[in-house]
Amino acid sequence: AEDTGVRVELAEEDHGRKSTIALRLWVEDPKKLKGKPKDNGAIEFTFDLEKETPDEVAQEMIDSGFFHENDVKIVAKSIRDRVALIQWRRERIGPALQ
Amino acid sequence: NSLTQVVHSAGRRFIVSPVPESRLRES
Repeated sequence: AEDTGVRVELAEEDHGRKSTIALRLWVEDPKKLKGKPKDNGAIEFTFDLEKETPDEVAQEMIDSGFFHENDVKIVAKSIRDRVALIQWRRERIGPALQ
Repeated sequence: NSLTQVVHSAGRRFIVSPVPESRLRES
């Protein structure tokens, strides 16, 4: 995934069975953001792979004051890259897990 | 190790915890 300066990783082990997954997001390189992030804590949240979109979560993070409005695209892209990797892996190892 | 919690109006819970020092410098 492209280095957006915002890191998103799994916050729990993914067994490929649940549609919701816990993710953790934090800022690795504040210089790549347009606005100044509130604090550089790691933000943990659950994401529904089937019903939700990265853009929705990114906007909720902006609403909650974690990021500046101008950074919604970077935050959404970082989440999207990680979610795509999770879904790609689930398709590869999914059958073995069932 | 302080944890803060923000619940968005749409109901999603965001839990903020300090980023482990090692992860901050990792690029």
